[in-house]
Amino acid sequence: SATPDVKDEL
Amino acid sequence: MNIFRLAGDMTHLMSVLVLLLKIHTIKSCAGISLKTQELYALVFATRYLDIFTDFISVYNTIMKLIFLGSSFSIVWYMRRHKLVRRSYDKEQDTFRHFFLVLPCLLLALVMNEKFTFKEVMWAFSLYLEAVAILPQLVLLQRTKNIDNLTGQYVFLLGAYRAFYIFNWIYRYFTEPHYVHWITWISGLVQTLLYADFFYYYFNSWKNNVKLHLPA
Repeated sequence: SATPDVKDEL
Repeated sequence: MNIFRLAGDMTHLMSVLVLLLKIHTIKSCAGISLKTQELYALVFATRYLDIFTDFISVYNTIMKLIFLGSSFSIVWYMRRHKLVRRSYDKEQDTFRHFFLVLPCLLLALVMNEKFTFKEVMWAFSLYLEAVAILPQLVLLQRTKNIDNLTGQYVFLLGAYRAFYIFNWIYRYFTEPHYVHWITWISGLVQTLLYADFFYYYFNSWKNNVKLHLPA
């Protein structure tokens, strides 16, 4: 999954 | 991705589709607050600044395009479409949304994860989304009879963030570094603002009577 700080939610 | 977040995104998508269905098919936006729609367009514009720089997934990009496209086209319909704009209740939709935007911007300048343009805009979009429904709720209380599509639209819009709260709880317990206080608090406030609407919506459904909010 994306690194923690990348905003992966809408 | 978890079932709560997927349910939240699908509920959010449905709320947008219900609104587009109402506006596009019966060419009416009666009971809909243009102020809230403009605030949502601003929320998505400031939230999805990274749509072309950070690729997360095809799903993520497609959903961002749908939310951006639908929110701006709804504002366009309500402002420009000759039939739809006639059903817009300008006199009743008087909430000065400037007084929502400014405090959210000031708060975002102070409370953010990092003092960069993108992070401040991201925090701003979360604070703004939390309060964006207020003009719509105020309009509902002024509008005597709320039609079913409008009631369903607001209900779905509130429900999606409630699903997200379960998603945040799930991710907090399953992903070690997953902590986003700004998102969590904004999302909680947002959902709480719907509390009384949910109460009256549920009662109108249970007693099978028309949805009517007390003035």
